[in-house]
Amino acid sequence: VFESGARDYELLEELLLLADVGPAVAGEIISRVKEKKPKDIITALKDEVVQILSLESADKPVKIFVGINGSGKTTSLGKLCHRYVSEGKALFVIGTDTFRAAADMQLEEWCLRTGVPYYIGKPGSDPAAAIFDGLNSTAAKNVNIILCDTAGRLHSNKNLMEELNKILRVSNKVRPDQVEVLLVLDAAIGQNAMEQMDIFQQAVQPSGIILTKLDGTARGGVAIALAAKYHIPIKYIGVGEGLEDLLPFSPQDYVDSLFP
Amino acid sequence: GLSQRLQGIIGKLRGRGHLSEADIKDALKEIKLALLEADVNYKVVKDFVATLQQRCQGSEIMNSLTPGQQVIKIVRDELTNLLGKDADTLSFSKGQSTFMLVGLQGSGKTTTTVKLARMLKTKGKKPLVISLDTYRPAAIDQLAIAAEAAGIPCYRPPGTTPVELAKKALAWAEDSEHDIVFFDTAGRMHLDDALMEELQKLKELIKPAEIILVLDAMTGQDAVNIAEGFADRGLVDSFILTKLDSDTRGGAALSVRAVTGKPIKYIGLGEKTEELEQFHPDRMASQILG
Ligand SMILES: Nc1nc2c(ncn2[C@@H]2O[C@H](COP(=O)(O)OP(=O)(O)OP(=O)(O)O)[C@@H](O)[C@H]2O)c(=O)[nH]1
Ligand SMILES: Nc1nc2c(ncn2[C@@H]2O[C@H](COP(=O)(O)OP(=O)(O)OP(=O)(O)O)[C@@H](O)[C@H]2O)c(=O)[nH]1
Ligand SMILES: [Mg+2]
Ligand SMILES: [Mg+2]
Repeated sequence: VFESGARDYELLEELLLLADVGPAVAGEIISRVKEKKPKDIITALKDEVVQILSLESADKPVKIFVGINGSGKTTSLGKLCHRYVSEGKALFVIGTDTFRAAADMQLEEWCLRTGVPYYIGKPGSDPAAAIFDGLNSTAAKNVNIILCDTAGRLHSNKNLMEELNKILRVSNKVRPDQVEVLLVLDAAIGQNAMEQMDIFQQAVQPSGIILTKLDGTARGGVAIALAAKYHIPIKYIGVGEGLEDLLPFSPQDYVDSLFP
Repeated sequence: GLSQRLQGIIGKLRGRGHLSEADIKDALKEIKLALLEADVNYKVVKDFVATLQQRCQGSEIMNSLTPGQQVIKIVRDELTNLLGKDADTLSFSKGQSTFMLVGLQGSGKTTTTVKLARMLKTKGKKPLVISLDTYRPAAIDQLAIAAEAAGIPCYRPPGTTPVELAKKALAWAEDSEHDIVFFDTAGRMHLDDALMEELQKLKELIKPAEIILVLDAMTGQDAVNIAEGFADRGLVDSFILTKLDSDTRGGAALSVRAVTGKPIKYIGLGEKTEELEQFHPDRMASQILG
């Protein structure tokens, strides 16, 4: 009987590893489950992971989307616009990616698609000035929610992380206590996400994660390690490139998809 | 990094002058852990460690006076060998060569298309870039704007579907002076049958000299699934790893190479068009080992 148990634990640890949970956290989760000496190992494991992922966090009206290049910030912002509009919210969008080619045109198209008014910083202009002007504009008054896009960046680039910190400080000045930062994370990313979160945490203290591209084979398991270490909840998941492809995160649904 | 960790384990055995089976086992365990932390695929790690085990039974290790250093050297050599040979360039055909850049959403295809064109322009070639991405908002504009900033000609064919655009573009390019044509394609999941079939159709039409899979170097365990998904359909001849300017260990490099045998040719080291370099297996091996 113990023989088959050991094999089960080995297979489940392998599943966690293949999902990018990482060797350290996978090992910790499996040991904690083993300690409980459960009859149904899989259910005990699922419950353990659901517990790690069940986190509450603030919901502020001004939301700044940050993250690594190509993670899905602009697209997720566009999808969230669609969701809020269909909930009858009054929205405003601010674009601060003044660096990448056609970043302004891409965001503008999402705003036009979803019928949301916007202020987008001109290419080459200062991102912090863009958010300052956007937040102080007349159109930004009397809305329920303001979504702010930022340029992709690597946590390893000190100047760009300082730029992001400045964008947050300016936002906090104009809208004190109304700002939260959402980290947009690609589900296919590996253990480097831990380093990323370490740096992004110091720079802008994200209060939530949007886990994108879960419509592929990647399972985004590093988000479990992030939840365990930083207690930051996953708020939404991206499951495609269309307007409707953004869903509120459900720990149980996610765990069920990890261990079918 | 791994070197220090292995020195630590094997260094403790200095008094003995030879390694036992148990010592080798400990060293291999440490190597396995380091590779998993570096995002090398779990199954690739298992195979790699099995190969190492064979080599570590040999007299080079068992009789060595510095077994720790020997083990590290073997790991580094095996890793470098697996990662492929140095300085592999694009495969040009006579006359006009066409290339397709493919890969998952957001991996860096559009940016890399312009980087490759710029690199070849400095080598005296006359590259042309064309976007076939009719899906992503402002994708075609993105390529056009980035190409213009780099002084690279970009042709924007009329049409509303990738196949339509490709046909028009091929006809136009045929009469042009361009010896190299790069086709930027829309990001897609290897799981998306319709989009993968569209890519196969584009391949039949374009008959590229090479299909380059552009992959984010920070990709974790999924790198193997991506590589196999494209390779199984004949949709990858080589790789470019992007965003290696991050501090990622880049184990995905070993995974895709081990699973497809296709070469990694270039690496992206930033967002600027000059930030593209040759892939060096020995440097990558050091990066993976950490
Ligand atoms: N399949 C799939 N694709 C997605 C998802 N989210 C975003 N994408 C795609 O990923 C690519 C990159 O998305 P963007 O929104 O441009 O990413 P970004 O983080 O704003 O990129 P940068 O601003 O360049 O850093 C696009 O092709 C999107 O359509 C998702 O949940 N699923
Ligand atoms: N730091 C860094 N950023 C990169 C690198 N290569 C591309 N990027 C950035 O990654 C993001 C995505 O690049 P794109 O060229 O739009 O990616 P793509 O594969 O064409 O995206 P889709 O067409 O949506 O699939 C952009 O912000 C690029 O500037 C690189 O080597 N280093
Ligand atoms: Mg963006
Ligand atoms: Mg593109």
